[in-house]
Amino acid sequence: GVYYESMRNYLDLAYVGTIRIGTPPQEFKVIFDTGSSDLWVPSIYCSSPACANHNVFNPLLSTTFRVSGRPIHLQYGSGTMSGFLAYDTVQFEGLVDESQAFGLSLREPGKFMEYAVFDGILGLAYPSLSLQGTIPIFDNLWKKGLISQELFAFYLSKKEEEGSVVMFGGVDHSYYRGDLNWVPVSKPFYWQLSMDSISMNGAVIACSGGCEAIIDTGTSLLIGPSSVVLNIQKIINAKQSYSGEYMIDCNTINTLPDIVFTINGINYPVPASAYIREGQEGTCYSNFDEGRGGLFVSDSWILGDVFLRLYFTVFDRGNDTIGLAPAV
Amino acid sequence: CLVTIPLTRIKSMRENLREKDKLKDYLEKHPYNLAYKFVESVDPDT
Repeated sequence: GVYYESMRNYLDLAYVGTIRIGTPPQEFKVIFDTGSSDLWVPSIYCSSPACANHNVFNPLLSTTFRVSGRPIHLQYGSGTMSGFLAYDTVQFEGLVDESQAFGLSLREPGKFMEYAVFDGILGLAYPSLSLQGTIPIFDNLWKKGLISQELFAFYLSKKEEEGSVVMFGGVDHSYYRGDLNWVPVSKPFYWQLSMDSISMNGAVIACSGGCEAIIDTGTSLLIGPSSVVLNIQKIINAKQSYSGEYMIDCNTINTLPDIVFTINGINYPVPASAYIREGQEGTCYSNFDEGRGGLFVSDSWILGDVFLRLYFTVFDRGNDTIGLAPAV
Repeated sequence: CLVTIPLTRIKSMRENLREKDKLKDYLEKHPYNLAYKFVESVDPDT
């Protein structure tokens, strides 16, 4: 049958890296996404207007291409992607992963993908989340002995467009200060951990009694259950605008206190300069957003790039742990 | 060996849509959700 994989909106994906697929290689800009587990790029057969703006893969030009014939249908918060499963050589920064399974889209998710500045997605979550019968890229890198440690890590730079990196097979200690604090993965599906609380000025404002959180490079903001996030918006005096976003007085960046995420007994403060983002024309927005449906029935959070820019993060598949330390 | 891949920060779709005044339309049609579910079914197109 065809497997539906409901993936989230691509609204806030914001860090892309370059990969090459095929022989000779065809180049794509992809999101390295810890919130999904599959690799997909648009194909030359894609009929959606969104594909006109993106690099598309032409199987006829690759001598190492193999088609599986299995249709795939990836359902997103922002639309659906129909396509088919294929195998080819995937390369990035000297790593060469032969016969890697990946999705080729025939139809892109929703017309909004026209506004996406990336071509496809390279998923780095657990294999339990990947299309059945396929092996995700990271698992293949490890199985084929292409990396020396079964882990990868992200450093997202705070200001510059450049300077962010994802590293595979080891950790470059120059990207963080102090020691890494290790937290067990609570459920090997997403990169999910148990959080103790979220507090401000010592008072718990969310996640009281503990909750689950997903560390997700494919999300920009701090996403939580609606009622709880609405309360936080009220506390920081953010007001909903006509576009549905929460706007806030930019001057409060200098006065509002840190919001502290406590994980495994360690405090991870997020300053107002991180949970408030400055848009154009001097407007400021809250970087908290509400999640709806599915995962958000329970008290779960998604810690996206806002958190990852503050904390260098190691995703250790060998020990099923997540390492956190203040980023430089 | 440690393999480091440079990442480039791009303008998010959210910012793109806001600049084109399409964000409200998007948010109304696609409230944020992240819920993976594998539902075996047959897509008529496929």
